[in-house]
Amino acid sequence: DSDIKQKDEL
Amino acid sequence: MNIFRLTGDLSHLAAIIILLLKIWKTRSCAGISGKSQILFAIVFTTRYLDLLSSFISLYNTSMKVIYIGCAYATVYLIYMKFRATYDGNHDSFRVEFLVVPVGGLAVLINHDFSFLEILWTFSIYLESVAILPQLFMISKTGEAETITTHYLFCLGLYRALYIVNWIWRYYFEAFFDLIAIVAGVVQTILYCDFFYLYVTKVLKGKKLSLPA
Repeated sequence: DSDIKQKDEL
Repeated sequence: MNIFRLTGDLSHLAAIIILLLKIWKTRSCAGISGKSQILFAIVFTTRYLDLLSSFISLYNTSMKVIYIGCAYATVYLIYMKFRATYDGNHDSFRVEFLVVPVGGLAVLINHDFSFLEILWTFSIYLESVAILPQLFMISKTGEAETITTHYLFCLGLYRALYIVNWIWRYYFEAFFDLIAIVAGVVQTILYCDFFYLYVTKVLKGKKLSLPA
């Protein structure tokens, strides 16, 4: 699984 | 942030405001699916729980608060204040057929088996089908008020613009989130026949009426 990127999308 | 995502967010905000104003000004929610609005409120609630835990930007936080606030205000207007005008007979889509499979899928296919991540995934999957009760209701009544079609157009356009945003971010930021992309494509596809009717009828000044 991809590293948990900061979820910056609404 | 890029112009496609910003325009998408503004289109989404416009849709939410159009609907809220339509119900408030006409004091009626005729033709509006309360079930879809409940699903949208659930989508925002499960997606924006990180409001409490992480701060990204003033824009991000304020938009989340506005979305959640308007969603619950809309549900309140439909089911409480103007419930006499709520057309429950035509708002008959079985939402459990959406929520249960989406819930199961979110547990099975996600980026990380953690509480917040599964809720986020659930909200992404749910959003892609949340408009179905509304589209179903229009097919049952056979027509929609023009203001409602503008609401749906902005709502459908928002996720279509997000797809362009994801293409942009893939090429320029090497960023992509397959779960959001697949769900976003499904969501946009569900609007296709509405988009066709909107462009060929509403934009020509006709009323949107389906062959009942």
